[in-house]
Amino acid sequence: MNPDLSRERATASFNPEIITNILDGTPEKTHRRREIESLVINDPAFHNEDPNFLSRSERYELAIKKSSQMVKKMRDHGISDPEEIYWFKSFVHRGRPEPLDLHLGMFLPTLLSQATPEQQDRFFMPAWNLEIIGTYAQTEMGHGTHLRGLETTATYDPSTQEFILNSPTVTSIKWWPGGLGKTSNHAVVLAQLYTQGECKGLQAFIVPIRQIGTHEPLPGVTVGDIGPKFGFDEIDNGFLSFNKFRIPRENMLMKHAKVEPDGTYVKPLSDKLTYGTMVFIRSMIVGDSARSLSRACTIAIRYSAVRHQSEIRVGDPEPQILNFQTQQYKLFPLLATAYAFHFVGSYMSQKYHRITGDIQQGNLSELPELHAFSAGLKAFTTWVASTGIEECRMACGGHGYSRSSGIPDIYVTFTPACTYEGENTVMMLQTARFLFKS
Amino acid sequence: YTAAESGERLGGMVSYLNDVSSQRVQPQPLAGRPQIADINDVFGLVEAYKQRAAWLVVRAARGVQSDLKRGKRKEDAWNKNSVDLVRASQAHCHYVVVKLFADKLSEVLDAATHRILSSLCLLYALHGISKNTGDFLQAGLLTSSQLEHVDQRVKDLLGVIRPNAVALVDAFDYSDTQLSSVLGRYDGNVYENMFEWAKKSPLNKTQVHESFHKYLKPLQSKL
Repeated sequence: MNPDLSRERATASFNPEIITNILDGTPEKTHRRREIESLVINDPAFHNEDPNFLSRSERYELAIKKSSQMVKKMRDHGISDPEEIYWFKSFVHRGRPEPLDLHLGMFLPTLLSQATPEQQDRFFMPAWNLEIIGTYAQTEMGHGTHLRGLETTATYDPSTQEFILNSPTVTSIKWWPGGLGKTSNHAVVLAQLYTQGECKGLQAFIVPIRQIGTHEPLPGVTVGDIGPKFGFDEIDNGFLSFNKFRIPRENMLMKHAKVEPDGTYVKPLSDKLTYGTMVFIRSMIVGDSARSLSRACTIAIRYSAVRHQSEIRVGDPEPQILNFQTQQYKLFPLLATAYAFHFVGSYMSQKYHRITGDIQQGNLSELPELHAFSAGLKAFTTWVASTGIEECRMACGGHGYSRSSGIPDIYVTFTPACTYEGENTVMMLQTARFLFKS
Repeated sequence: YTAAESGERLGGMVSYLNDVSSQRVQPQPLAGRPQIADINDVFGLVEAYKQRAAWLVVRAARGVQSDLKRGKRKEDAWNKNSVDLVRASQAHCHYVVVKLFADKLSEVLDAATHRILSSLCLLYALHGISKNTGDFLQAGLLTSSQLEHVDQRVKDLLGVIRPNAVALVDAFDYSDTQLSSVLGRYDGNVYENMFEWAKKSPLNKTQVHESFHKYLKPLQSKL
């Protein structure tokens, strides 16, 4: 043990374990989280080479290998609680994204929340057993957060009781969804529904995109990887376009809105219900802001306690850089922010679960505020955390620039949170709309 | 804002807008009456963040309303005031974060833990004020002499946090495996491990990289 760190730990005025319990929620949760981590750390299947030394293709392949073993091991260990699944995944992939993220985080939850019982019978178990690997294709090359601008069309043909999916322009090509390029064989596709000559707005459809078995793209489907990015090397973010591709009427997710065999459109109880999944993901992102910033703080503060440089009193040994007020001023407000965001994250997920409980009872009264609340806080925390991680990196001097510090990976993995699931400025204006209306 | 202005009672995190109708929130500074009595009282600071949010919401909303009164279309009025609207949202979110942090303290029973988390919360609130002094001054929530106290208090708190900094990050409880960082290793043996890590770089598979024979050496023989 480095003597500086030993001394630092000896002078603390509190017991870190108590705070760890507070951050986890209860001592039992801390215990269970550590139990799950040791399952992963002690499993040779998850002893892999350092991805920093691999090419992009090798990183993607390693992530697929780890995800395949992860799914199997989760079953073997009987891990099914969503929070525990999240922990297990995070320990296996060291906080990095993985190609099955959207299958587990979006495709399965969407089936649970938007499919009819018949559709669940047809799709859920094959998806659970990864015979169907799905993603969530919403964003298009030319269209992002503004859903009404999406161009992909699904036109109902009553004569064959099918929808004809089409990508009418280059800008309508689906673009970005994780796992779409090479991994998935199905996608929930968001498209403008046309029936009886009228546009009925955005609907979700379950669309096969690759042949089960051969994994070849289906005729009328063009699918592939969008190429290297700032980070997310493990993920095959993809493109997807349709050329008059037909799917049966039963493939439209009809728990809320419906299309009858003759093409009649039946409105949903409330169009806000499709926001449910979005709000869930945004409340998770607030938690991610806390976790990513707290990792960067952990690295920068421990390193600042170990590194000695320059001098405060002439002739004295070089001090720990953490003794310079300027270093403290860079890092300690960020440390306080990481704690603040941890508490916001846990409050949001409690609020989300409470209000979704209300929604099940048909009480939608708090949904508008939760929706506005989650949008604003997702934007606020991801902007602050993203710049905060970069400040931590620079506070480590030149070594912060080396991949060995771990901070470049934290940054490139986290900073997309400022634009995915809703670009932050648009999120802030959604909150402003609620404030103005209030 | 519109609902509160028309007298509707609001609940939830926006209930502070209820003051709008009672005209207690003014876009102009309240002359000579700073609302923060004690900068060490975190709940007083939460109140200041709330007032700052209300002030910015009112200012943005009135901007939209005055453009509407001048006959602008709703969408254009909204777009023309969107910078202020985003600022209002950010102030609202900032208030929510400070408030939730302060509220959390009341759940902490262990005295030593309560003390250090209270210092962190105070630092977060005061640092936020010192980074957004314009808002707090314009809303009449602070005087410039109070601001000097705020800046000084932030520096004092750095000294309070300093002996606890490493323990505070230990509390996040990231294993070395999860952290994947040579600089952030729990045992602090940074430099030895940095050297070991570097040796594993693919470029070091051979002592002489093939590119030397392919390009550099031929070049040297030509020059």
